[in-house]
Amino acid sequence: LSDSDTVMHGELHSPQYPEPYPPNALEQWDLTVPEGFQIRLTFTHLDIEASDGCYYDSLTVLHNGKLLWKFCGNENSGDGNHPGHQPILSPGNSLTLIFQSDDSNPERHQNVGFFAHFQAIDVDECSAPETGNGPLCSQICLNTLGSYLCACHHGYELRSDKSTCVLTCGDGIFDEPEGHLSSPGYPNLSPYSLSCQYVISVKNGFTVSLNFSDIFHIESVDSENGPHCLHHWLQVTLPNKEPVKLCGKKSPGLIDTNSSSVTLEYHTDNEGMSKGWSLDYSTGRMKCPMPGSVTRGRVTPSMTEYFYRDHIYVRCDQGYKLMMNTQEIKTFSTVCQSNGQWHLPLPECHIIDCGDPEPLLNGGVTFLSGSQNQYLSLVQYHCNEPFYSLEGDQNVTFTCEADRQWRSNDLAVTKPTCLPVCGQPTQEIRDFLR
Amino acid sequence: IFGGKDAPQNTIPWQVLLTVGSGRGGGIIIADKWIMTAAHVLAHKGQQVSKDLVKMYVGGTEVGAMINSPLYAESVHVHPGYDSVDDLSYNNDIALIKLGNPLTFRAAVMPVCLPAKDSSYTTGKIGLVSGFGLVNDNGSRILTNRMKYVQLPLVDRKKCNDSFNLLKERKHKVPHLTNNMFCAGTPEGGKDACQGDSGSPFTLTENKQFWVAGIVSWGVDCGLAGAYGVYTKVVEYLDWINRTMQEN
Repeated sequence: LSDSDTVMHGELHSPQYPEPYPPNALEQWDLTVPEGFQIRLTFTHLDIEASDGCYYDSLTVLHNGKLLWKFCGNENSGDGNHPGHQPILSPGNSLTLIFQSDDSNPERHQNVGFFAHFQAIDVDECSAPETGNGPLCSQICLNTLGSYLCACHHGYELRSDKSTCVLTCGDGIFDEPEGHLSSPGYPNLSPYSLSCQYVISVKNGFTVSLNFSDIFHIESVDSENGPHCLHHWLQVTLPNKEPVKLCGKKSPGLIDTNSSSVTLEYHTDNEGMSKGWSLDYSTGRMKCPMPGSVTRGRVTPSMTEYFYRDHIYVRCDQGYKLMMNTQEIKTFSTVCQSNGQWHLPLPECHIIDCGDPEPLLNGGVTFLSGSQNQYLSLVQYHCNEPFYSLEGDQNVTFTCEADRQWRSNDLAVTKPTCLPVCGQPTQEIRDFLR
Repeated sequence: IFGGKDAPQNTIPWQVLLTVGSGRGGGIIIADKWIMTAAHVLAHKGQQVSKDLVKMYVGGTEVGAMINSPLYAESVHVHPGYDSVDDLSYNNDIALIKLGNPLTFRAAVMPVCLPAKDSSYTTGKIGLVSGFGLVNDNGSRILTNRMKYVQLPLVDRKKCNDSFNLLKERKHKVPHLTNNMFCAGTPEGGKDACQGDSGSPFTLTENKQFWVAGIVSWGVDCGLAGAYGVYTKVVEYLDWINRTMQEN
């Protein structure tokens, strides 16, 4: 048989069967069935020259080179070794059969040799006696054709070795705004070989706080630098941060993660002693940094802390305008985002500018105080005297007001007018001679 | 101006030299875009001259220095009551010219005040007449190159009328003296306005402020003894002046 052939059953016989086999015959059969199967060999007839120890003619059965049986004789012969009518089983999935005859046969009887059937028989691994490593499956063994499967009782799950079961823990995602978690069996001893993962993931914009109860016990190795979490640990992982392993006897108490998702992984190896841990988790809105202050402006509402979805507004003092990236804006508000950042940076307040006062025909304007054209700058119009004079109040002044208008003392926006001076020449006719 | 003197610079800054074609007259600055003058300078026998013929000069006392910088009229407004078809009726001898560009006032260019509504034209009060019209040079009339002025008293209306009646008896043709006119001058003559002064100002002062009482209008000869100069009485036209300026 070639190696690639998978033979599940067949038959074999001695040369020339059912005629007597010839002298000096030597024939070998190598039988192989798939892994997980044995070979069952059933002789329907065996008649080989009987001799002590099957010395002359024989059918030898070997497994991996090891002699299992050596047959000769027939069912009635007194000597020889006849297999009887019960089938024989190979210890593995292969057998080698060798038939050989010597150069002479007794004349009074012509031996016909043998005829046998073989078939592949499934091995029931689950019934196999335990090896030194214990049972094949730690809980439930299911035999299958050519193999077996392990399974676990409710509340346990099959580990990656496919044979042992471990207590189910930390299954699923905790997405409620608050909840309770504890290690398996808490406050009793934790099972060995635990690898429990607990994922707390709440809505964006909310942060998770872990509040460990006082009874906290995870085996550790104490050192000068505190407990080392070598064999048992509770690992806390936050996004974009290095994981932190917790162990020892002191409860971590309250941990504000400032993150909307936390992964807890509880690990025990197959020895030691940990009573485990318990915690209540709660959620709160993500906190944004304090927005700071705006020179010449006010940030409202003023609070000690700002959280997700909080809005703040900026208003400038009177006479100042909101500026964002060199652009003036009418109003400003920003909101605390789910990532804990303000969606816009604060603007600046710049002093307003009324622009140049409107020029006065036949007159001019004089700055009395303040930076030119800026809020609260004070100007006064004048006319080109003596040819023009200001209409109305000669002392009227204009102030750059918050509405960016130059307004007079009586809140008028209109600039004054220069009226011509009539009938008053700068030179007199002087006629002294009489 | 007969019997007058050269006007020093900046003393009569509202005096305007006005030309219409080859003719010369005067005008008075009353606002930055308005010149007042006599109607007969701009209209003759019912025909108003084209505004394009009118040129005005301000800011000087020397004709030669002013003549290169004319001002132009945007519009000409002759009093609607002016009618001189028979050359003997100069009633309502007043007109306004609107300038194309406004004036900027300075020492040499200033407006004169208009009369107050209740202004009094008191006989004997001395006024100032100025202009670039003919002057008397030892009995000859010559065209002057300088602004002249002369001071003349207001004359009583009856006295003025009597003087003109006397001239009529001497077979002079004399226009009618109306209530819209007043007379100024001296009985001995010699001091008067003359041709070329028409439209120029006759001003009075009050509280050191000059106001235009009259516009040089007409007279019998110039500087004649017993004949007074006649001026348009401006106070009678305040409403028309203001209305014309507002409407234009």
